[in-house]
Amino acid sequence: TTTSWDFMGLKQGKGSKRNLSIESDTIIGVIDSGVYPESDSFSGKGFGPPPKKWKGVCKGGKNFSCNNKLIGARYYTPKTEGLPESARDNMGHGSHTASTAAGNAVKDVSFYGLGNGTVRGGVPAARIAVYKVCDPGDPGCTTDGILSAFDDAIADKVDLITISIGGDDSSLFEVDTIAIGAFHAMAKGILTVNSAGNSGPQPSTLSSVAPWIFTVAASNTNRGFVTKVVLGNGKTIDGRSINSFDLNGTKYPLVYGKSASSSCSAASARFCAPGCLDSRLVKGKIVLCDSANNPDEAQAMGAVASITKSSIADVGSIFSFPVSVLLEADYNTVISYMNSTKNPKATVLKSETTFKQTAPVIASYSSRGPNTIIPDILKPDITAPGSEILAAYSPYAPPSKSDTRHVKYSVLTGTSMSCPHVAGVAAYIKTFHPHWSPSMIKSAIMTTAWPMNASTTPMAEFAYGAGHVDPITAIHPGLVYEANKSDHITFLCGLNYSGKKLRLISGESSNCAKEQAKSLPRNLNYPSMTAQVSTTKPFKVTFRRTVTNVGMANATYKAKVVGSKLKVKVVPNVLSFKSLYEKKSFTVTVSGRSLHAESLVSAHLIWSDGFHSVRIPIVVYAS
Amino acid sequence: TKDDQDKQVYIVYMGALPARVDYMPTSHHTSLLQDVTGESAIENRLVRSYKRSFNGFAARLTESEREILASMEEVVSVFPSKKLKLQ
Repeated sequence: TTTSWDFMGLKQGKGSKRNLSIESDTIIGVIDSGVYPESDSFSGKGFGPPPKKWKGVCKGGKNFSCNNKLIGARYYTPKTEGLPESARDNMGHGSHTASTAAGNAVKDVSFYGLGNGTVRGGVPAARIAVYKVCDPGDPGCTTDGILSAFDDAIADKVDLITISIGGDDSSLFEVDTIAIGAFHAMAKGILTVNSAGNSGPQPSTLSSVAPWIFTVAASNTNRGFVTKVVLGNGKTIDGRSINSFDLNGTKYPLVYGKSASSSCSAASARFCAPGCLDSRLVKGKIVLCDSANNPDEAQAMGAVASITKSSIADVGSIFSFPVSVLLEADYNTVISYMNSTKNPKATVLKSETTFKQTAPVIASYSSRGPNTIIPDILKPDITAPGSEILAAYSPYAPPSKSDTRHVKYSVLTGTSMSCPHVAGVAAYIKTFHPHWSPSMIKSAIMTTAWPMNASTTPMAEFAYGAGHVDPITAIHPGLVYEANKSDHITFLCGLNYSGKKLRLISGESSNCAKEQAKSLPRNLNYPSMTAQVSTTKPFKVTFRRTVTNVGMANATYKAKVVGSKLKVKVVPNVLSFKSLYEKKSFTVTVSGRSLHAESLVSAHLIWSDGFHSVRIPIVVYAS
Repeated sequence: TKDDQDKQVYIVYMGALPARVDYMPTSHHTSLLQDVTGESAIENRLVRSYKRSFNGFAARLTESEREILASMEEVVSVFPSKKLKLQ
């Protein structure tokens, strides 16, 4: 976070408008692997007592103390061999996400000099309540524990929940733990922000599908880390990793994993597969491996460094010794140098920081839609920085596999990192509009998002949703698309939830009215419009929407549609408001020729009053 | 195939908490478990109760006990507790 907040315009300190008294009254619930309570990011220095509304407790276990920043702690993890039962973070992940959402501003932080800056959360004045549900090893993060965390967080009166946890596949709501917890949170006015998952770039790989959850994809920032390889012939090649080790430019003999084994076939040895490298052949050398998955193998056999190949070029990782990850073409350059040189040598330099990276670009790993449970609800919803984020960590966890170092700040990558960024922004927006419902906050962030580039992003809106979060513009969205608990009950009725299920979930004795039972999922008042159509014939679909005026009392908005591949008709296409919180409805009719299978066509509907630009995606796709 | 005696942790989701002030979630969960298991002592069956913000519990159940609970009027769904991942 030393650069991600600046990247999206949320400057530190006086650089951004803040409502500090309300921000200090905001409580963010973090359902994760706990926190390292001694971190400066969670220091209570300068904080007053917890907000009056706080109903939680500090039950973090032995040697876990809370303070006026870290006001609450609970843990739901079973006893794990060798680990104390506590809310203490043994994985680093929970400290990272909690500090990204609401960590104190801590100056001059880096990872061994890399990424130096001021680490901070989106709302540094807010309080943090920790709900630990994950520990290393088995059973990891259990859903029965996660549901307990939601049960407590809601009752403890947190304002917002951030949970960077998910499964490999999506489930029906009544057996989807995070959807269940988030539904009851929404019913109590609490927004749940959830990571989209890291199973991209394949389609339909996200597990966070409920419309009452705010699902976050990941992108990069303009800051990147470059790890140069210098060959004996003086040629320099740029690779990726977050390498803090300095070989002082000394060149070492190069050896290819493929020819450094006495126990495996060349096919296995070339990947430096575990057990394949012969220490007599690699000791004191730099090993070339065709995969970045087993770097510590070379290290264990005495290698000085490793140069590996990867097809994923958009993210660097930390390794336990000097490693540079090259794209195939660059890797082949090193191979041919090695094959054409009598005593090939090279060195791996300490990483450098570059600020020239094209951004935001959706991360290759970020899970994609379409939504496999509700095809007409666009997921993910929004994109935020998730790649190479420097934030708080736990010295109880190694910064990388087989790493013996202990750090309080580290660099992590994933939608786990983008999720708390959006949680921080949602809390920030809420400090200006404390009475706004979860759906209003979510709408404000989605309709003011930076557009992202469909031409460079496979699957466009199924990759980045409404676009990249823009905290400053989201403060004044102009209009919002609201969907409260009863709208979601109607949505469930339209999905044939009825009788006992509906009564129990809603807690109301009512059944679905006929009108409700006929409602279409795409008519949920969502800040995006999506329709799955058949591939065989031209399509014509309508969407009904209602907007609430949160801009100027007297305002006239005109509709504009951007994106030519869809024929879009908006009726009425002018909305005139006389008062704040006044609502107006409209219908959007979208038509077009038949689509190829698995193709999507999108446009954007923009309501503008000359000052606000309320933009939502319209996506039509064929299954 | 798992024989019927194999137990695993299931989540028994019962929806919103009833508005009745006299509703005692934990004793309801206990009596449901006693009915389904036929055991009076259910301490080593009940893993946790959800009783502050919504209704339900997690318990060690056999497959047949799961089916009985799932069919009950006051239960929305019964599904295995599983392992999710940090992302």
